[in-house]
Amino acid sequence: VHHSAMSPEEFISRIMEAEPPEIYLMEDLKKPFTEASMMMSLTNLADKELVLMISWAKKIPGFVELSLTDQIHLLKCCWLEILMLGLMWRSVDHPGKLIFSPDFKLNREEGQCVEGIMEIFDMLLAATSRFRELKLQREEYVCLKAMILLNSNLCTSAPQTAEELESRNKLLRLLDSVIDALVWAISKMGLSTQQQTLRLGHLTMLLSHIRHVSNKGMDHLSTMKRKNVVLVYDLLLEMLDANT
Amino acid sequence: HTKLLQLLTTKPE
Repeated sequence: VHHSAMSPEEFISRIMEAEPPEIYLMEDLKKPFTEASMMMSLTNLADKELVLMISWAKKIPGFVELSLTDQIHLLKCCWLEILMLGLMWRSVDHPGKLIFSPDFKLNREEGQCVEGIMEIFDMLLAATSRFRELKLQREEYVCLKAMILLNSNLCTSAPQTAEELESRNKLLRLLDSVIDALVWAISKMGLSTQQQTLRLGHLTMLLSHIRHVSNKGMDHLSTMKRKNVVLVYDLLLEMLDANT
Repeated sequence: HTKLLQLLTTKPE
């Protein structure tokens, strides 16, 4: 079934099925952390998650119908936002903590050992608190994640060729499906029409904060790489280089 | 080929 013919309920169940499995860092964490050891754990985890993120994107109905160029651009633009939203979702029931993985949980104060990271931790914790206040539902979370992916590149490139225009139109229709899905997810919560509209506004406004934290995080990671605090390699290096 | 391109173009198992 093509996504344009799917009900919002079907669409959501497809993106729920696309959710990546829980991932473990699987390292012996030696505490207290050093700047290098914490950055290494963070980047190792990010690299593992990125591989799963590509498989996740491919399972979003309609994503693989976009041009390969668009698929690459979208992922390169939004990967850190997607990682951060996932982190917020895992941390939503743990105030003051960032649950990077079940075997890698950090308190705000542990950010002290990496120069400049506490500011980012605080922004992540603040956005997580907003999601906690809003009592973010799983269905809403998966829609927001798909929205981040599909929206990430919309205002940075103008289609030139017929093929690019076709892919962009597909992208816009796909965004329609995701917005419909989010609206449907909100409508199931038993709120008044006005409360539903407000909730949609509040949830989507949070996306601009996530973009902001992601930009900060991207700068931070490229600084850490430049200063040789951490060795960035493989897929993570490719994704970072696309942004610097 | 980049790793991203490789992952995007491989068929799922």
